Amino acid sequence: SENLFLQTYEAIRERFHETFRLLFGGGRAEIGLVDREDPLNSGLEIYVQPPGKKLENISLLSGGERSLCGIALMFATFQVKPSPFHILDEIDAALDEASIQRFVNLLVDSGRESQFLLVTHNKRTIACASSLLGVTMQESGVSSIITLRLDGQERKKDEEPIKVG
Amino acid sequence: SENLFLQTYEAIRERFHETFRLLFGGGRAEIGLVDREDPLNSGLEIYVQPPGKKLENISLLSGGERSLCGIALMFATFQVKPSPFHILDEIDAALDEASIQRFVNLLVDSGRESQFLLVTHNKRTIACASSLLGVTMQESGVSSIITLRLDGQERKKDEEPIKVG
Amino acid sequence: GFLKRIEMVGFKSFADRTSIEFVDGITALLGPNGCGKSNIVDAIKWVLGEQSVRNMRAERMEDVIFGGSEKRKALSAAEVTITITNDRGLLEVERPEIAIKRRIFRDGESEYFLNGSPARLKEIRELFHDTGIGKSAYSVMEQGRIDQVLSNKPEERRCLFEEAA
Amino acid sequence: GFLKRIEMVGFKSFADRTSIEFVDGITALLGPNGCGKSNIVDAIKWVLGEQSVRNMRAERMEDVIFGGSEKRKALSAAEVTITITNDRGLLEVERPEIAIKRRIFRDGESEYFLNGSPARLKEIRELFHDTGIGKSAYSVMEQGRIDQVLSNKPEERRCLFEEAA
Ligand SMILES: Nc1ncnc2c1ncn2[C@@H]1O[C@H](COP(=O)(O)OP(=O)(O)OP(=O)(O)O)[C@@H](O)[C@H]1O
Ligand SMILES: Nc1ncnc2c1ncn2[C@@H]1O[C@H](COP(=O)(O)OP(=O)(O)OP(=O)(O)O)[C@@H](O)[C@H]1O
Ligand SMILES: [Mg+2]
Ligand SMILES: [Mg+2]
Repeated sequence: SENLFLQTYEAIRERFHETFRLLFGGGRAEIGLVDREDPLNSGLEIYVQPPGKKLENISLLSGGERSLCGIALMFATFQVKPSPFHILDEIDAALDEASIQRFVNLLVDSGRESQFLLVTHNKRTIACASSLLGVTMQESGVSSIITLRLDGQERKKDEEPIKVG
Repeated sequence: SENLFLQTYEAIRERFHETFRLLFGGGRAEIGLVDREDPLNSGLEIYVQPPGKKLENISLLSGGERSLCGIALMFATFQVKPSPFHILDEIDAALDEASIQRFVNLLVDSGRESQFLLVTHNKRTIACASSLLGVTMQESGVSSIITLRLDGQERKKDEEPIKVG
Repeated sequence: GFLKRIEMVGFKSFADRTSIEFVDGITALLGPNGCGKSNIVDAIKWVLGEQSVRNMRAERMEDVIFGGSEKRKALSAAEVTITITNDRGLLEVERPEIAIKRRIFRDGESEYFLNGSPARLKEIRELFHDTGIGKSAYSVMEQGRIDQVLSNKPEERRCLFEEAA
Repeated sequence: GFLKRIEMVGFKSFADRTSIEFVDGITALLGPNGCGKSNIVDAIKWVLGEQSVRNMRAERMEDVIFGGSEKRKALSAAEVTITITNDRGLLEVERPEIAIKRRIFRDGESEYFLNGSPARLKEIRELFHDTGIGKSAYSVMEQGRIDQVLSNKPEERRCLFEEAA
């Protein structure tokens, strides 16, 4: 079990280097065990260096940088141990334009292997979806679903949904 | 001291009814003491009814509704005990278009009495500001400030800032 | 794909019977604050056996039953059915599709059904053994929780890794 | 107005001397992720006497000193000066303006200056007695913290009220 943990840990570390660079457009990220003698109980240290900045503890990162870094770690974990579906509720809320674009690229890539259900308010994230579901409360307090065409307009009953390539 | 707490508590409760209705465009909000016999130590219950919905505990609210409700309580507190300046860092992050507009109205109103420094990414919030400061990292890792004109463009050295209203 | 369809009635704000079809790749859920997007995420967690009321943003499990609105009365039961395709033979069964249903009445316990027949939660969990589903920290990232991926406590950061291992 | 100007050098990402003028009403701070907006908020808290490193998103107080970038070396001190107008006679002094400066060297303690002369934190706090400033839960709402205004624990919700009383 120590072996299994270490194996997974090493694999995630390696993927995290990669996903971090993809999402930040450069820089580097390191994960380390606080106590190497005791991998099964040790806490984890995370140090990152956004492009052009210096390597530092994640506590000094900005709100948006923390989100992006968390997304990098989460996607690294998905790549090591894929799940058949992933549900992500507004994880892009704190990201600015530049970060969203790189996030969308990684998402589209991952979407080829797994199914993703994303809740989002962001136009660029919406633009990469194969299918759009609008949720509304036409009647106060009661939710209903409208299927939307990919241009964001309501799809009428006998229309075919347009699927993205 | 019990008297002072109760006085403040009653005042905030009353203002909270009002700010909640302004931000949600209707509905109602209630605050109650869990233990009325012991006001100095009792926890507080908060029940809200967004317009058209039913009165419920705040735990069932959506992310955006929680933000808006928190903003209502915070502004109610400001009205009871104003501070000479208020600094608000991205409090509008989870709000949708409709909520942002009502938030901006309340903010503009409050900005007549007190000074506000807001960090925001939202265009409508930005549009109500009297002054815009852009923060950039022209050199990686080193921040600097550019004063922006109210149309979002950089203001040149000898230009006058355009003040709103 | 994996998630094929979800149907719900009486679950949180979905008072009326609602059916949602899922596609391969990326599906985006959109709509204003409080309209029901995260409630859909809750429904998926719930039908797959979520036990913790806090993870459902509720105080008691019966809070997930539609509690009424200004115009409508509360309902007495909530029911969610999820249909999953077994196209990669991921689940250890011979069927191409399985349907899991969970139902709760007020003051009642949850009842589970597997392909229409009563089942125990234990049987449903065994179905998903080793696919990564039903570990709620892993295939569902709730609203506002992306920040906790990079928890400030080194010991907490292990959780993601341990779930993957 | 109240806040007139803030000047800083060596504070977090503000390696170079930076001066920011504040106006009455609403000022909006804008810029991409990680460019320094919240660092300005931290600077205001810090110069007014913030003692908790966690409230500065740091692990040790010396973390607020510019730690270098890819191209620049770390600096050995951080200094912030805030100028406050006393136009409503809010502060219990005879001067129209007061300037508060805080400085820290690596491996050193913070030093405070009031209108250019060394002062103790206690004197600075007495200046603000009863204006609501320096109670960081009250006049500064940090990024991501709006959710805690409506804490899930009834006992914690009291904090905002107690600070106002
Ligand atoms: N049992 C229930 N009965 C009726 N309404 C409920 C019930 N539980 C939750 N709701 C309502 O559902 C709404 C929250 O929905 P949800 O969290 O899905 O919103 P959302 O679309 O995710 O919004 P946001 O964009 O703000 O995150 C609340 O307004 C709440 O009143
Ligand atoms: N002591 C320091 N020396 C150098 N850089 C620092 C120091 N402390 C923090 N930083 C840098 O400041 C950046 C964070 O800045 P800040 O939190 O102000 O961003 P922000 O503009 O609020 O972004 P967001 O929109 O994402 O919230 C981090 O990239 C961090 O590397
Ligand atoms: Mg939501
Ligand atoms: Mg910030």
